[in-house]
Amino acid sequence: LGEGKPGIGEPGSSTRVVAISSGKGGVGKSSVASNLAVALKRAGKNVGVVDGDIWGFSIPRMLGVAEPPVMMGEKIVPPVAHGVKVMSMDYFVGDDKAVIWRGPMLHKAIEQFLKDVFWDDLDFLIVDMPPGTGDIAISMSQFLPRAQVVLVTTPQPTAQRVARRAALMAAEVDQEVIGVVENMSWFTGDDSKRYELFGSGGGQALAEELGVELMAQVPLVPAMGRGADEGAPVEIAAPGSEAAEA
Amino acid sequence: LGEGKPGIGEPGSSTRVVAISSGKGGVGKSSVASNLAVALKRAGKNVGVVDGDIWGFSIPRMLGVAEPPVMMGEKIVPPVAHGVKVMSMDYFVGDDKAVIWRGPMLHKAIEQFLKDVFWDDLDFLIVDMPPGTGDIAISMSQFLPRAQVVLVTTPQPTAQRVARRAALMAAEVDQEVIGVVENMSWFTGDDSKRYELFGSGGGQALAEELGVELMAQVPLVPAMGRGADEGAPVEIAAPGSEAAEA
Ligand SMILES: Nc1ncnc2c1ncn2[C@@H]1O[C@H](COP(=O)(O)OP(=O)(O)O)[C@@H](O)[C@H]1O
Ligand SMILES: Nc1ncnc2c1ncn2[C@@H]1O[C@H](COP(=O)(O)OP(=O)(O)O)[C@@H](O)[C@H]1O
Repeated sequence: LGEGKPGIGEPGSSTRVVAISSGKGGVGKSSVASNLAVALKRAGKNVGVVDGDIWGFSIPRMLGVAEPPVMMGEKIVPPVAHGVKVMSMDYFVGDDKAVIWRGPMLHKAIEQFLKDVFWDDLDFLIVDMPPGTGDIAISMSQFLPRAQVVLVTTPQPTAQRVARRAALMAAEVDQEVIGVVENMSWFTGDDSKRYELFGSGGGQALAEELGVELMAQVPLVPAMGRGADEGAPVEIAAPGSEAAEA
Repeated sequence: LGEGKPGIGEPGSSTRVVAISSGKGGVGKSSVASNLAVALKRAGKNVGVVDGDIWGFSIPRMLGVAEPPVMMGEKIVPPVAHGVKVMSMDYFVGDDKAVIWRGPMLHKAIEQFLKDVFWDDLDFLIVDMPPGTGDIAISMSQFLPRAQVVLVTTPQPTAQRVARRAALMAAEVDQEVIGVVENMSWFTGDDSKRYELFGSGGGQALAEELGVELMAQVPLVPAMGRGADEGAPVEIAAPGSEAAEA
């Protein structure tokens, strides 16, 4: 079971870790994370996704994961959906989230979550980070020192300011921000009009400020809310995987 | 300065505390909180608002607060915007948020934040809670045992499930959920068509499940994102204040 090989996040590991972060909740970070994972799988990669956002929508649910992980010896074998291996903190925590996520217990749970899972030589591990930069995000980052960070934001200038914090934290824990995804950039009505429901420009401004690429602008697509479990919309898949493979 | 009078959250206090909570970030909780505060002020009430959501958008910024709090003896005097007194954790924490919010320091900061402020006999204190039910939300709730909770959610059934957790926590800390506000319920195009961008039914389902009123359905209004600091849209103000005064 891969004894002796470097684990995820360790020097020499050939798995590329991409952390999907945001300054605050509700910008579509988990949606972007699950869609990117599926897109990379469809591009032929061996992909895992880790749901670290315990207060967000569940990635296993978004991807339509139908069964729990199983134990194989001391390793945890993740369930698979759309060809992507899925681990979620929900498997460790269940409904008692308010109590358990403090201090050393938190840190230990995160370590298990990342190290005791049998991922089987992934090309990519997509990590859905908790929004903001609180305890859980910091602990997770400590186990993933060379992760590449993609920041998800909305078009509003306020969102750009708040996403900047996540960029600052990435720098502090030695992670590299590689790009920005602007989500909910506009909505196209049946009249073919483009409505900018959440303003405009925030993604571009943040990308420029951080000296990285604006990797994609994803429109508000009602189907995306309903059918994230049916796979990746093209707008996020194509630029995401091209940039990720760059 | 009110020595000997019961403080906010203490037995005998005549200030009604309304906590605005959500299951996850990005549902519009802070927008609803600031708009409700302004609406109550316009209805003639003496209103304060506390921004407890350190990772969200800043309520002082949303309301256009132009100056910081000042000290008057041992009490902190909050700045005023649109007639509403505004306190924010940002005043205590500044940019060092990642470091400071742990354990006893957190608890102490919250206590100061609520008890050492000169509110001057408020009718209502609107508390913008952090999303979810993590450490900060729990600590704040411990200081506000009889707070009435309004849950903000979006129309999606997934959001309803996640908002349920916040309802469970309220019950645990002896707070009463008095209603649900469904936000971003639809968008009305220039063609007068109503687009349900985030599904439908989540607010009603949650309200029924909790046995409370669906107090309002607030449509997606681009102006609301831009101009929250210019005051309350009618849709949220009217039902909010009627229900709150009930
Ligand atoms: N581009 C989009 N179009 C339509 N709905 C979206 C889009 N992006 C996200 N959503 C929906 O918005 C909600 C919030 O997205 P989510 O990925 O959970 O955000 P976060 O992880 O940042 O909290 C979800 O219900 C999701 O389905
Ligand atoms: N009804 C609405 N119409 C348009 N924009 C909205 C609406 N409600 C919230 N917003 C915008 O959506 C974003 C998220 O809202 P916010 O109140 O910060 O959510 P939360 O406090 O739940 O994280 C903000 O930029 C806000 O201006």
